[in-house]
Amino acid sequence: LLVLGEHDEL
Amino acid sequence: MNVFRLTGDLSHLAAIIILLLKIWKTRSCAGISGKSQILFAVVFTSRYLDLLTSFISLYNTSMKVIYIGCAYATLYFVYMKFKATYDGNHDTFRVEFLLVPVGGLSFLVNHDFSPLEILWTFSIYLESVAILPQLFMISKTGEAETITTHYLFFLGLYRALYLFNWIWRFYFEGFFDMIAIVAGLVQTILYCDFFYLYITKVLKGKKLSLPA
Repeated sequence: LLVLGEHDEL
Repeated sequence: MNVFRLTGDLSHLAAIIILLLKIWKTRSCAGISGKSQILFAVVFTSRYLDLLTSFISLYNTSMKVIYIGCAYATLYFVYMKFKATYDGNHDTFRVEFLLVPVGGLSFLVNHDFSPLEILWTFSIYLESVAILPQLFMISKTGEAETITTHYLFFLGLYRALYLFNWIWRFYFEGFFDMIAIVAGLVQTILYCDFFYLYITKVLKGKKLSLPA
């Protein structure tokens, strides 16, 4: 998780 | 971004395009499980709601839009435009047996108990079993069109490549997401039987037919 609740993968 | 993730995404995109082209060119969705396509549309819809809340990159946003667009276009083909060719008699997998456990598990095992995160977790768990109705349908009909096997090959390959992406990211970035990794392993393992048939039969020019 980059930022809580953010996923950078598709 | 690394080569495994990029080729994984391109493999996924290839699968989605191959399916759309197959239905469009043959004007038929014979052998295609509409239920799996519904599950994939649910996976993309519940996973990509963050399109509305966060911007990661042009690549990320455009691929999400393409995936969602193609998923719903496929549903339109299967259940409306080419509805007459949909083989509902063989597409009989009970998807509620997938949705209930996956829904329950996403509430129990997640990274954060927030709506977006639970929906993301739900989409990850659902994607790992979303192909089951399609594999079940092939086992019932005992065969699959060659173009459909190519669709399944690239669809299975994409998550297998993602497994290498996660190894890469763990080694180089110290990043790992246990939920995505375990679900990705399950997803890829479900394809093993198909991969074996694909490599030993389809790549040798034979038709994929299961001992019915």
